[in-house]
This record gives sequence, structure tokens and C-alpha cells, in this order.
Amino acid sequence: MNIFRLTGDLSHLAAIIILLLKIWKTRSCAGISGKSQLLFALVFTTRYLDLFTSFISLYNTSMKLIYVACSYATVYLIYMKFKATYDGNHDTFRVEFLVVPVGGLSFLVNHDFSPLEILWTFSIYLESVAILPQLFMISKTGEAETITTHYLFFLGLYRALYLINWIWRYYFEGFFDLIAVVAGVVQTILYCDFFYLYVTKVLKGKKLSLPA
Amino acid sequence: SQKVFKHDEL
Repeated sequence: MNIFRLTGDLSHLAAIIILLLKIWKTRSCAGISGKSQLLFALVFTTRYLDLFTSFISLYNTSMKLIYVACSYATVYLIYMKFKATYDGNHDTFRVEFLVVPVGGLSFLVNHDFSPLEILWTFSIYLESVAILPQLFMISKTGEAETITTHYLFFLGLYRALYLINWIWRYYFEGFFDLIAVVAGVVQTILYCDFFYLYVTKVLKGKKLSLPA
Repeated sequence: SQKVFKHDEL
């Protein structure tokens, strides 16, 4: 465990909590893509099946349980409790265009052709693109609430910090996981445009709105 | 390397 990995995990946790609190406090999930949140719930479910097969550390187990619980709570709030506020008309990204190719790729390119490993690979690939329905929704409506942009910032920052963590681990531990690194690079690149808008607009006190 | 099969990251 190095500082980049730890701050990456905490940044991920912050993003998840920010989103939950935003929905809970405002009693509304307006502007949030339920599809992205469903994909993240699927990501955590398929990745953390190893909770049943291997123990890494108390930290590892606790964080996995928290991520899974929070992602299911978020999906529950969007599709059940605050369903009336869910902006389904703008959440029109076709998720099958992500899930099907990612599913196929995880069968073809993996570390080991075993059920658990294929599901882990699927979750890594799917996570890298799971934010696309949310970004698509923002591009469609042309704006995002400031709190939603904070959520996206921490979610993007998390994978960027993991990239530094992987460089660190390569040099100091000889650890290198090509699948995670390539997917992590793709994932981080998808946030670059958003990072630019976040720094140039949101951090200067302006609302994030895109030119028509 | 078999290392990667035991995924110790989140």
C-alpha cells in the first residue's frame, strides 16, 4: 500500500459518498445517470466475488463491502425511492453497446480462462467505460449541477491516482497488471475533457454548462 | 507471473 493507492481509494470513496449524500439531501437524483450507476453496481458485484474465495486484509474486505453496499444504495435511491425525480428521458445511452463488447473482450483477453477471472476482467473493462452514460447525459442536457461535477472529479481522480500507484508498484514491487493498466489509462482519458472543464469553470465558481 | 491472479487492489 502506497500513498497514491490509498488516496485513490479514498477519492473513490469520496465520490461514492458525495453522490449518495447529494441524492439523499436534495431528495432528488435529477441529472444523475441511473444507467451509469447500474453499471457501477455490476462492476463491483462481478469484481468482488473474491470476497468469498480469498482474504487480502481487513482494509480490503471492508472497502469492498462499503463500495458494494453504497452502489446498491445509490441504485435503490434512483430507481425506487426517488424514481419520480429520475431524468430517464435524458438517460438514453444504449448500455448494451458497452456491456456486450466488454463481455466479449473479457472472454478473449484475460489472465486466466476461469469464471472468476473472466468476471474480474469484465469488471475492469466495464468500469473503464461505465461513466459514459453519465457523460452522455451531461452533453445532452448541456449542464451539470456543481455537486455532480465534484462527484465526477473524485471519480476521475481515483483512477488517475491508481495510474501513479501502478508506476510506483512497477518500480518498487515489480508488480505489473497489463489489463488493469490499459483499462485504467482508457478510463482516465475519458475524464480528461471533464477535468479541463472542472478546473476552468467549476473551480472558478461557475456552473458547468456546455456551449449549445 | 501468477501474482496478478490474486487481485489485491480495489
